[in-house]
Amino acid sequence: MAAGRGGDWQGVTVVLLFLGVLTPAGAASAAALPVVINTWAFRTAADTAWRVLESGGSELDAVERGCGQCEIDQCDGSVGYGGSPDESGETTLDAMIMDGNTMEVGAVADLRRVKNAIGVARKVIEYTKHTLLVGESASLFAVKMGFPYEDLTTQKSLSLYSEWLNQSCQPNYWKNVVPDSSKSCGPYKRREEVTYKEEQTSSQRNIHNHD
Amino acid sequence: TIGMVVIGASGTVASGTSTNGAIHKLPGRVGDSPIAGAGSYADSTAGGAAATGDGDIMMRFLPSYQAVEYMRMGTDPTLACQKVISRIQKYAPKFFGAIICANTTGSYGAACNKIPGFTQFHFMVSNPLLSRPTEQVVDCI
Repeated sequence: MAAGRGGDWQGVTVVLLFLGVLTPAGAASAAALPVVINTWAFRTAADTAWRVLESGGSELDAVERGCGQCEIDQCDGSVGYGGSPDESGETTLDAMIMDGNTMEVGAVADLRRVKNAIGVARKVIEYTKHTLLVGESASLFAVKMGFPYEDLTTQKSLSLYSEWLNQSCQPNYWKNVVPDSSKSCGPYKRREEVTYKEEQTSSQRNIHNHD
Repeated sequence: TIGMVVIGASGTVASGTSTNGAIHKLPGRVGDSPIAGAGSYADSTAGGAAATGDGDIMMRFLPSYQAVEYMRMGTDPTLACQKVISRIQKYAPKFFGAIICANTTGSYGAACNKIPGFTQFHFMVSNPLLSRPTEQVVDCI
């Protein structure tokens, strides 16, 4: 019996020691919530999201407003209007928002002439049973939801586009076409023979040109 | 691109992305940002993640989904991010990319692929332990 009681106490002691180790870490984890984390050093986006939480907004509100602030600020030129013109000189936007409670997702891709892409993505969750809307149809949806339809071009995006044209459209993302896409602008036609080379993906992407 | 993960006081997770994509892309091209599991992923039973970089490569590996699944299995967020980057490295050693991860207890981390010109990744964190949104840096692997 005594041995048994001793065993019980040993068990309790082990449990208490275990809790003693875990509690500070657990408390630290609890103190570390809420948390807002975002890619790149986009401070105003982080600050906006944090203030939304502080003012009682939801996590989805914080994501929408935080990313939306980056769209307004044109963060690094890689977010929002007036950046990353495509081959025809147009800026198009992609955005997505996800609710980790319901697993609902709202997203827009290749969105044209609407600045607040993450806002439209949120409306996809709120007003449709779909997940992803693309292209001009996504823009029409945005207009129906009350978003302004406006030009996303800026002097900067026009300048980027002009420079690219003046550099024989280099770099670009074509392969296996004629004329040779590494030297010339299009229009391109497909080459009869397709060659398979290992992709060299690091050459064109950098801190100012990324998803 | 911006990718963001927000975890509320009760552990509720939300995530999102916004981007104008790759410069001089073909019209119609879409990257990883609007694809759930690629650009970002959120699950209030595990955590959230968001990726950034070369979407044409990264979207093939669903890195955000993979990171959240690692965290669901109990992997520390930093290690979860690193494992995702390592997995892509095996197929595309020169890819440009990074990922941020956070779990439902508020732990967080990030990782990136080291290539010439990209050896560190900067990201922002706000939580009650930091007096203001704070820039953090990780060395790429």
